[in-house]
Amino acid sequence: MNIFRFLGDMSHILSFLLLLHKIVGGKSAAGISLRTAEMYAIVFCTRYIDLLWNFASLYNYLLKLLFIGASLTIVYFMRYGPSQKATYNADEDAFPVQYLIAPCAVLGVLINQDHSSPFEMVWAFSIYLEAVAILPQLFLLQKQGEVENLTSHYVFALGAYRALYLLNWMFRFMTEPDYQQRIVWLSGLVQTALYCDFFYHYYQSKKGGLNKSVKLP
Amino acid sequence: ISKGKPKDEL
Repeated sequence: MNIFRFLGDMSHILSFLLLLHKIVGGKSAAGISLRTAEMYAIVFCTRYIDLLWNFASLYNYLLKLLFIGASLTIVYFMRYGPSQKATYNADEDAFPVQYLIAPCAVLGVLINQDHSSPFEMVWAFSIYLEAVAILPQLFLLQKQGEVENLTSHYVFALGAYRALYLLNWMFRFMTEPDYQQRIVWLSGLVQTALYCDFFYHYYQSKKGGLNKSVKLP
Repeated sequence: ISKGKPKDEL
């Protein structure tokens, strides 16, 4: 465990807390993409299926349960919560996710770390899917032009988590002799690159004060 | 590509 990975996990937890606060606490799903929320639920349920047999550490175990639980809770409230449904904008949240899920599934089968193990294929699929899962959310924000304050912090924390993981992989690559994981490297790079535009507008709007809403062109 | 190492990251 290194500081980058720890901060990355904390940032990921923060993004969940912000989103849960908005959706469950604030009873509002305005500006939030259900498609992204559902893809994240798929990412965690597929990647953390090794909960059943791989007990790397208590820390990992608890966080995996937390991420699966939080992502499913968010999807549940966005789908069945009365006030959340009322504020969720289904026709704007229209990114064709089948064009994201299908290629990731094919890639997961073709490019993974051990072709003899189905879990490795599922794990690779979840890594690829996570890299593009934010697209419907960014697409929705782009369409709405203005990003509500809490939503902007949620997206920022989510972007920061994978950026910190990139530093973690760099650090592990330098300090651990045989450490190399090309799959997560490339996917993490793509994932973080997708946030660059948002980060720029987030920084521009927040430098005048944390409570300004983010404007996207 | 490294054989399926135990996944120690989230």
